[in-house]
Order: sequence, then C-alpha cells, then structure tokens
Amino acid sequence: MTRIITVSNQKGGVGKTTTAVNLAAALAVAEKRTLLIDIDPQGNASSGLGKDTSDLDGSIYHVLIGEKSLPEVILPTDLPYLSLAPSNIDLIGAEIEMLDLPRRETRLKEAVVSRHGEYEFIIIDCPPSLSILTVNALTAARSVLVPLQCEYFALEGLTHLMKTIGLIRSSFNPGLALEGILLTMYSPRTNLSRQVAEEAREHFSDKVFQTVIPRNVRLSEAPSFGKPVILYDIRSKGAEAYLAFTKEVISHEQKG
Amino acid sequence: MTRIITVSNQKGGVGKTTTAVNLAAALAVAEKRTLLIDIDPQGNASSGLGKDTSDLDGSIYHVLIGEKSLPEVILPTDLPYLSLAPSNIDLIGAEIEMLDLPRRETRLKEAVVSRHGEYEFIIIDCPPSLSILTVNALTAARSVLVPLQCEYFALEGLTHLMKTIGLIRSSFNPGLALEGILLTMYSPRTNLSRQVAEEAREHFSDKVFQTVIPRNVRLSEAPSFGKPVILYDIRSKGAEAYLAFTKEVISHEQKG
Ligand SMILES: Nc1ncnc2c1ncn2[C@@H]1O[C@H](COP(=O)(O)OP(=O)(O)OP(=O)(O)O)[C@@H](O)[C@H]1O
Ligand SMILES: Nc1ncnc2c1ncn2[C@@H]1O[C@H](COP(=O)(O)OP(=O)(O)OP(=O)(O)O)[C@@H](O)[C@H]1O
Ligand SMILES: [Mg+2]
Ligand SMILES: [Mg+2]
Repeated sequence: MTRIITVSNQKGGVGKTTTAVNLAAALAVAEKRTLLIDIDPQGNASSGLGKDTSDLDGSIYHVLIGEKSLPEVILPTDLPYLSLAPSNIDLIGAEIEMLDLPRRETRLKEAVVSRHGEYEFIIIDCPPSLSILTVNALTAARSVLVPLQCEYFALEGLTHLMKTIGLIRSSFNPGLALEGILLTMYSPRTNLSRQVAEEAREHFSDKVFQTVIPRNVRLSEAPSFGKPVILYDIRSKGAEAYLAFTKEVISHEQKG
Repeated sequence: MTRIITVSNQKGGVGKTTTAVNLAAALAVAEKRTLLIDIDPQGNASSGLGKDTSDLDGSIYHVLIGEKSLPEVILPTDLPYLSLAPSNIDLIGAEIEMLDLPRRETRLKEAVVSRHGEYEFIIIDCPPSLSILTVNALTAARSVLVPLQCEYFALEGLTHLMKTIGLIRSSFNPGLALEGILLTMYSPRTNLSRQVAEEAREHFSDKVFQTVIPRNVRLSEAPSFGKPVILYDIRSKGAEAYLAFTKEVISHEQKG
C-alpha cells in the first residue's frame, strides 16, 4: 500500500520544504519508488530539486483544475527512484478557481488514487496556510508529518494545526493519521530549543520522532544548487539527520 | 500625515512579525504614537506583545466583517505610545466570509482612514500568503516594508512579491510605495548570507535599508515572554539593530 505523507504546518519557515525534499531524496536513495508533489505556489520543492519553475509545460495547477492528468506533469529528477510533480506561481490562480469547482476538496486525492500502484511513497509539500491547497493535500494523504521549528511561535501554532487535522479527519478523510512531529532547526546551545523540544515531547510524547534535525547551514545552501542535501554534502550534519529520520519513517508505523 | 506601513512577504518565517513588533515598539519608545494591527490569523504579533489571543472581546476579525469599529478592538500595551489591534484564529473565517462581502479589498482601509489623526505610525503585520487579508493590508497602506531572510528560497520569492505590489498599485492603491527591503537573520559567518545580501543590493540598490538585522537568539526568546526585544534585552544585538533600523525609518522618505 502506497504511503501518502503530507508535510504541513501553517506556521511559515519551519522546514516543510526542506523536510519534504530531503525525505523524498533519502527514500529514493533507499530505492523506494517515490513521488514528490509540490502544492505550494512558491514552488520551493520544485526549485530545490533543480527545476526551473518558470518554464514548465504542466504543473500540479493543471491537474487540480482538471486540464491534465497527474502522469502528464510528472518529471524525472537527478535520482532514479524520485519523480516530481512540480508547481509554480500559476497555482495561486487555482486557489480562486477551485472554490467554484465541484469536489474541490478531493481533486488531488482523485488524481493520486489513479497512480497508487506506481509508487511506494508519495510526499506532498504544502504552503504555509490552511487554504484549499492544504485541504486537498490533507484529504489525499494517509498521514501528516508536522515539522516543528524549535521556537516559540511555532509551538504556539501547533494546537490549531492539530484541530484542523481533526476537522479534516471528520469531514473528508477519516483515515488520516499523524505520521509524527519532527523537531527542526534545533540549536543545542540555546535554552529555547531545549525548552520547545521538552514541551513538544511532554504534549505529544511518542508522536515526536527520535531524530532531531539540527540547524545546519548546508541545509540552507543546498537549494541554491538545486540539490537535496544528500547530493550536495552527504557528510554534513543536516544530511546525516535526514538519513536517520528517513530510516525512522521507513521502519515505523504511523504514530496515531 | 500618518505613515501606514504594511510588513509583508508571502515567504514564511522571514521575520515579518519580529520586524512589525520591534519596529512598533521602538517607534513607541521614540514617543511616536503608534498602532500595530495584527492581520495574521496566527496572532503572533498579538502574543508577541503579551496578549492572550484566546481571550479577546474583539479583534481585527470583527472590524473586517463590519461588526465593530477599529477603536472598539484597540488594546493598550506595556508601552504608553503603543496600541494594538489584535487578531486570533477567528480571522481564518474572515478569509471565506469576506469573499462575498461588498468592497472586500478595502474594508481595512475604510476602518483605518477613520483613525488617521490619532496615530503618527500604523504598522500592519501580514500572514505568509497573498490572500484577501494581505490584499486588505496592502490596500490600506501608504508603503510596504519587505523583510528578506538572507536565504535562497526567500530571495527567489521576491520577484513575485514585487509583481503583486505592482498589481495592487494599479488596481486598489495607486499611492502604494516601497518603504524598503530589510535584510533579516543575517549570519556574517556564512557565504549564503553574504551572497543573498549582495544580490539584494545589486537588484534593489538603495531600496535596501543600511541596517541589517543579524541572527540573534534574544529576538526569538523575547516572544516567549510576551515582550518586544527592547523590553526583554535592550543590550542585545537584535535590539540594537531594530533601534538603528527604526531611526532609518523615522528619518528617511519612502524608497520608491
Ligand atoms: N535545519 C535547518 N538548518 C538550517 N537552515 C534550515 C534548516 N531547515 C530549513 N532551513 C532553511 O530555513 C528556511 C526555511 O525553511 P523551509 O523553506 O524549508 O521552510 P518552509 O516551512 O517550507 O517555509 P514556507 O512556510 O515558506 O513554505 C529555508 O531557507 C531553508 O533553507
Ligand atoms: N533576526 C533573528 N534572529 C533570530 N531569530 C529570529 C530573527 N528574526 C526572527 N526570528 C525567529 O524566527 C522565527 C520566524 O520569525 P517570524 O515569526 O517573525 O517570521 P514571520 O515572517 O512573521 O513568520 P510567518 O511567515 O509564519 O508569519 C520566529 O521564531 C522568530 O522568533
Ligand atoms: Mg516551503
Ligand atoms: Mg508572522
């Protein structure tokens, strides 16, 4: 059964794209057939894998409004087992256009269902909002992965995100599980990081992954070369952390 | 004439709230009568000033849907010259409700116009999107301040933001000027920060503020105490940078 994992958090800049790209890349290196879907109009996951988002024949926009099927927009990447369904700024138009379309919440789910057999993992990167695009991603998913930046504002927003996941579960996707909470941009030398990590483990206990992603400049340099960090600097602390995290994802069942 | 400055960037986590809160606080310390409007449903600017956003009698939500006037929701803060129009999660409802209301793009502008005489500065903190809430903030503003995190994805999103500002200027707010671009989370020891700063100054030349905000942990600790950094640790590099930046804002004319 294909594992469909949506990476979501309405708080901005917490490491959603960095997690989606590096998890997808590490899964591909482990020879798991993986599709990364970029549903953020910023197109950061697409450019993080080296795609020029201004020069796409098709994107997830065309799939959501029904002009193309998912296979028609899928592109290969530098990694043999990794494919990408890219996005770009056209997607901003979809937010408005989809409001009047039938089945507007389930358009991504319908597109994904048709490709189940082909991939072992489908990873979906979301924008920093709870708009119709994120609703589509949460409805298409079997589980949701929540990157949590080890900072105060990020922790504050978590309760609301959990409520939204509950709403989606009761209205569009009863099977939606929590893949887990991943602590990101952790700076061991600051009290703040330690406090946030402690509070997250207290509230969410075993739903928090063992692996913690440290703040590591190689992770923020890699996108400017259009590469996931494991292709940019495999020996960096950032790459090591995402490889360890991916092992956890492959081996563990969803956390609930 | 009241200076109405909207702090906006659809890229998440670039320092919008940190800039809005600390600019507003520094203006108040300089005894400029200042109103901070929080139009982000996350309510980070409100909690960054110590307000409990779950316990508000009124918020900017009520103003936008026409149930209350702006003065009815304004709260005092720890600083005598600083007032706050708070927000909370109810605002998510407004995004949907406003789509069917008349004059949906100019509701904040109409509310703000009535209070001009009372404040010398009005600062508006936006969510990480270009939704109807941000359109309202850009339509109400005389100028827009763009925090630019010194990282690759943030630089990528800038062209699109400038296009959106141009669209707002031609449709709803012909007088909208660029207050300037503020470099944030600058780490002098990394090449990435230096490269992004160089590219920003090349593209936008004198539209980039002289002051650069360094990455400084005191800035991310302050919100957990509900205080702007100048009340939390006035000697920190973060506080010094925001005080220097505020001097630039007070003295300089808009950049174009
Ligand atoms: N562990 C890390 N260490 C250092 N930098 C990081 C780390 N994770 C992410 N970054 C950098 O921090 C910035 C924010 O991360 P990213 O863009 O992945 O967050 P996001 O949640 O996807 O943002 P948005 O809300 O805009 O979609 C990026 O510039 C990224 O390169
Ligand atoms: N110069 C800085 N140094 C260190 N940390 C910072 C700095 N500026 C902001 N931060 C921290 O980085 C995180 C992101 O900043 P902030 O929340 O202000 O960004 P934002 O653009 O308002 O985010 P959003 O897109 O979610 O509204 C916060 O936890 C904040 O405390
Ligand atoms: Mg992202
Ligand atoms: Mg903010």
